[in-house]
Amino acid sequence: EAKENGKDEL
Amino acid sequence: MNFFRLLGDLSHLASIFILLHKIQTTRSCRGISFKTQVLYVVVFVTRYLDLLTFQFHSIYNTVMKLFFIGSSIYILYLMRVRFRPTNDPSIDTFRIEYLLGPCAVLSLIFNYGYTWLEIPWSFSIFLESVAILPQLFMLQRTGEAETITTHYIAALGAYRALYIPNWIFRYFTEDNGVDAIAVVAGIVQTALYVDFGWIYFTKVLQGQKFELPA
Repeated sequence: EAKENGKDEL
Repeated sequence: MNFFRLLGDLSHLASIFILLHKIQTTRSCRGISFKTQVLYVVVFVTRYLDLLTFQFHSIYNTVMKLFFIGSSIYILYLMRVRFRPTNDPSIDTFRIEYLLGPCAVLSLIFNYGYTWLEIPWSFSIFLESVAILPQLFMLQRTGEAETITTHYIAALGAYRALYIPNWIFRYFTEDNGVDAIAVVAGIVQTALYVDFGWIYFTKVLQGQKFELPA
């Protein structure tokens, strides 16, 4: 499953 | 936020200040690829569209995003208006259509949802991974660079390199896995700096001029 924790990075 | 990411972000900030310092003290943007700088504006604007939705992460996050957008546009102004005569387009010849097109296609295939936030976000991740190529191409063409310009590129490379231990750290300390799009594109991006990094460490940091072997 794809995770989107890159969204809180710059 | 962890040590690696903070250091990476500070390195990214430093790269922008080094670039501004270079342009303002030498009063010249010689050696800087305008195309790479345009790509960074596109990267920041498409990635930080979430600013418009007021999905708030932190003051740090918001301030940094605004700074990256603002400073990248300011750099375009410096290059195109203020110090225009020092910008030589004849050596900045990388065809950025070859980057924009494939990144657009990739973002339509790999994304976290077909929405007006997700597609541009994904596009910006792919585009950032290759945005330095016109700059590296220009370096290759001229075969040499001012030391300050190499510090700029090295700071960008350090920023990317530091994001890798950041992801490893996050993988073990958070239970929400790995952002595959960000990580794969990030590893590709870091790999592009390896060649440059080698010459930077073995020459520039030993006090020599940046020159490519003939």
